[in-house]
Amino acid sequence: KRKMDFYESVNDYWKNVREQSFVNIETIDAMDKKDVERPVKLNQDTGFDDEDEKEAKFENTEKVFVNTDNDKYLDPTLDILKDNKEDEANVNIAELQKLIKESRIVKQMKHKPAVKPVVNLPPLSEDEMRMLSDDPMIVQVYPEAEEVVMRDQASNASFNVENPAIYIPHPSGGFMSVSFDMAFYRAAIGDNRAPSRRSSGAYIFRPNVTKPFIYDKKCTSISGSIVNELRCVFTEYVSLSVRSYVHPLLVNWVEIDWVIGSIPIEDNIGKEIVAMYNSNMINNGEFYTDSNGRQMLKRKLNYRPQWNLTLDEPIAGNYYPVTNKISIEDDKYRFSVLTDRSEGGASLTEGQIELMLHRRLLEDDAFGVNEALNETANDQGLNVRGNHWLVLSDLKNKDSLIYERKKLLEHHLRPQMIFADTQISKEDY
Amino acid sequence: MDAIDELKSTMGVMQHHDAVTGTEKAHVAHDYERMLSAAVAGAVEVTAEAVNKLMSNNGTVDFKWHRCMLNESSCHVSEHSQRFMVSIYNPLAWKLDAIPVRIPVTEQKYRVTAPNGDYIETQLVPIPKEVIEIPTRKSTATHELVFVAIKVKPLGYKNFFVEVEPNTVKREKRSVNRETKDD
Repeated sequence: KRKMDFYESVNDYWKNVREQSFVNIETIDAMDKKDVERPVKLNQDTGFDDEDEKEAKFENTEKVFVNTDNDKYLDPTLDILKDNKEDEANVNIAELQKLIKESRIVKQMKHKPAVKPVVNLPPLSEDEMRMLSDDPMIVQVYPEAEEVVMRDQASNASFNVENPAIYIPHPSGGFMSVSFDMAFYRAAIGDNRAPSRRSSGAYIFRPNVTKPFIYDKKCTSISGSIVNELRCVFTEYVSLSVRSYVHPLLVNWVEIDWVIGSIPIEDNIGKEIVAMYNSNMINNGEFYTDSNGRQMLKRKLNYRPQWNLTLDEPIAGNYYPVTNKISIEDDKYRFSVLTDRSEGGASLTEGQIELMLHRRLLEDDAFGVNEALNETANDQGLNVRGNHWLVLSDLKNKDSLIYERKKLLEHHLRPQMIFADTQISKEDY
Repeated sequence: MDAIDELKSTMGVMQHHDAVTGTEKAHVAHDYERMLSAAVAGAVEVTAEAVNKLMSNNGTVDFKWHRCMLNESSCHVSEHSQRFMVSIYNPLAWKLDAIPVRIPVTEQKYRVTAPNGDYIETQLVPIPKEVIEIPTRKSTATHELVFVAIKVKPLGYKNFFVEVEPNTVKREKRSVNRETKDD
């Protein structure tokens, strides 16, 4: 009973922690108790719950899922909803599914826990703590603390295969869960006679959509005594491996090894492939990118410090050059993605980091190359392989910040390896 | 110094904004790649001589060292040798406590010996299909031999000795991933 009470009382976290950033409907309602009785009524036009649109706390994102098998658009909301229980949220799921199906506007609700409920459980007794601690994924809630501290045996990263997400250990204990997507922008084609008619090309990044198309993904995992890997295939030309090394000295970082190409252009559409890392960090539209590996510059969405900005390009206008690192932070932690080469990057959605990895375009952008950015080898588009390191650092912990800076240089100046065939025996060696 | 000067002057050419950002025509990009890979290959010769010199207590050790295409998980030496050495160079000014090493190999049982003569733990991980199918990749490697090299000194080398375990029959290629089998 106590265990159920315990779970009940921390269920916001429990679900949030367990289901990462794609939380399901009931958590949205559970956050605001008074709404739990009233089913969420979705307005036909806006896709929002018009009674309390102002506090809806979710945003309507146009993410459209493309099922790579038969290229059919899936309505993801039904997937997210299909195996939910009705009891906690008292939301009439069937009605909601019907509404969403009719509405066909709300494609996906992202939810950020705007407030962290302080849990005021009386301290658990010894044997209760022991009972709870046998569960490998147990959370320990320290009544006096706001933060839910995840107890994980080694502070090595781990991941969830079913609902793919990565648990990046906090340097101060606990972890943050990050889900990831690969997506593509369709490139704009124009006659280059005016800025608003430019093609996306070697000098110009200009998508002709306002939201990227997100690939579906299928993941499998490999585990062993040195490294655990989560391998995800998005489509035949986009895949990645998430690597978490088990070694006690290889902690607090995750390696993403991505392989992209050859990008198909039979549909005569230029494509720009991006990686997206989604966390539930609240960064208020601010992010940091390094300029030429020197200082980190603060960037703010749709804003320039020097002049009043009106953006014609809501996506490209918020992209900045990333030489080694892009990061977002809240009042406690900094989530960084370290790149192994220069890439374009942005944070277009709260808690998200987006990096452009590979492009294949079909038109020149009239800035002088006189050639589309369509490099080929063997008459096929280039295959590109690279990697990102995900690091989480504690802004109040100097060692953690030094660790992050060293990781950045270690990523850039990686050990060089050379190999030699030999016939000598091990003893002679 | 000629080899190192060659790499320096090539890197000088690569400071052009085209080389940095990719705003050049494809055939110019290919020429940059040609220049850079030739210059890097030359510089590896210098590293190889240094390692041979460090390894031979004024004897004549003359190993033929090769750089491998680790970014496409291919390495002629490790794929075809029953016994080979790996030399790891730490370019940083601080000790690296742990370096994950991934060596492209075929599916056999390997044994890795550290400089102090101890065997170190390894894991064989299948190379992702998407890498194996890269059209320009010419390699027979189907797996990566993974181990962790610890405590490599600043600007220092560390050599490991890798051998195929004697009584391992070369396994025909299997689609099933070994980890699952072992589990």
